[in-house]
Amino acid sequence: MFEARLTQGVLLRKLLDSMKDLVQDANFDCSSTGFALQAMDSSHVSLIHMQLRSDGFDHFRCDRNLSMGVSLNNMAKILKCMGNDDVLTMKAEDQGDSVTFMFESANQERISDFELKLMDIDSEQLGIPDTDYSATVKMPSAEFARICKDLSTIGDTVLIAVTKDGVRFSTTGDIGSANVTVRSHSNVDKPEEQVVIDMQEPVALTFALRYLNSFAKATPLSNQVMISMSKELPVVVQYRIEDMGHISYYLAPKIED
Amino acid sequence: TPLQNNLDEFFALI
Repeated sequence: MFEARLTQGVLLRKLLDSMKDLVQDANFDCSSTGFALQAMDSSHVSLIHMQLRSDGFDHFRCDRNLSMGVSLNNMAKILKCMGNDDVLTMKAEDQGDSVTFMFESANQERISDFELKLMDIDSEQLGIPDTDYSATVKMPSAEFARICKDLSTIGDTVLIAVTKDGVRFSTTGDIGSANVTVRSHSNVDKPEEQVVIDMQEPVALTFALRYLNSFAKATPLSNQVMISMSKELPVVVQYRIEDMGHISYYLAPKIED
Repeated sequence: TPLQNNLDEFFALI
């Protein structure tokens, strides 16, 4: 039996909205540690790793490890039927072929349940090596989203270059070119607005903007985003989910022909 | 145009 109750049910809707553009079908892995998902997009260029710890839920029970295969799009459609302030409870039997989502309004006056059929999905688990990254940038997630969106009006790829002074996002395209530089700065009163650059050595890598714009769908989950890069390695774009876990996206760099 | 790397080149299948 799997049962998980989340007072802030809207969190799961935001998570689904941040994954469904990249991956169609995926397995949610439920265990005593929590609720997790690892999935690659169909072209094997990007990977999502999402983890919600069991202690972040108001109630969490998972008697045995369970893999729930779902269409992320259909699950997102169901979660759209949940009120913004609703409490969410997920339930699934160990050998069952469905998962139930129960939505309770804050005043308990409306209770609804939606059942989603599960699917058998062959998933490939990838081993992600622990890496000491050359550079890690923490910045406001909305700023990162804006930069990716703005640069997409000019080009398809972005060169992200980190130096100790700042991080520069550059693109070129048929109509011209664009650069945005974000400098490190601290803000004691508003930590969510600060930009922190932790750099061992300068690093510059090129990525497809299309994927970064998909990752930015996670912006409502966190005020800050952490971008970790090393030479010739996939970038990690991580959004921490307060008191619960994270959603991390890995994206393979582009290389010069 | 730069070539797109693939994640399989970096992460091993478990």
